[in-house]
Amino acid sequence: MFEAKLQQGVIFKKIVDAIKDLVKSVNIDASTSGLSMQAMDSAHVALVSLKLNENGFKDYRCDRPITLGLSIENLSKILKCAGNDDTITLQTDEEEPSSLKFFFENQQASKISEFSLNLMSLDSESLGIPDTDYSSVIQMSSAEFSRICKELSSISETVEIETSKESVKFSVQGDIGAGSITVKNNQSDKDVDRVDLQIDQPVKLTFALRYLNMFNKAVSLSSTVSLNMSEENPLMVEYKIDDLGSLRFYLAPKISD
Amino acid sequence: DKAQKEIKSYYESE
Repeated sequence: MFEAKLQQGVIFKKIVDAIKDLVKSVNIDASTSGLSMQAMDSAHVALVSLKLNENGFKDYRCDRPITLGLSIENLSKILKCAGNDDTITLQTDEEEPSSLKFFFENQQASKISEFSLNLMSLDSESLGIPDTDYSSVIQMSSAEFSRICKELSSISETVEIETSKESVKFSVQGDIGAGSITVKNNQSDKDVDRVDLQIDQPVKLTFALRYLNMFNKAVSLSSTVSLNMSEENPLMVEYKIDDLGSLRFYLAPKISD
Repeated sequence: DKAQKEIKSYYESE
């Protein structure tokens, strides 16, 4: 028996909206500790990793580990029927479920929707991601980072991110010209302006802006985002989801061959 | 121009 009830169903809707341009189908692994999901984009350049802890759910029960193969497109269609204020419950009684039940309830419990989504069996190729001690970590407003990526992608497809003790510089070079945005440490009490740099080692890495713009669809999940980098490592972009878990995106760098 | 690496060249398949 598996049942997970999320009080703020809108979080689940936002997660699916954040990943639907990146991955087509995913395996959600349910265990006693919660839900986890890992999937790569079709080009194997980016990877998304979701972890939702059982104690972030209103109700959570998972008698034995199960894998739920979902089409993101079909999941999206079902979730469109859930109101932003609804609770969302996922449920299945079977051990090898062929479908997953969804219940959407409004606050007054006066409207209850029930859907059943057919499951897919997906060969799960998951990658082992070691816990990395990143040498450059940037915490900043997710809206601000999203804006920087959008603005720079009109000049070039790739951005070079260079960190130093007191600032991070986003540089682009394209046919029309070049540009850079330098953001300094800023302990402002205004969320949108605050920038926290923890730079043990400066890095200079280049990434495709197309993927960063896709990752930034998660901006509605958290007002802050962290960029985690080490030389010759994929960038890890993390959106923490209050009291529930985190949505992480990994992006392989572009390097001069 | 820089070549795009694959994520799989950084992490082992489990």
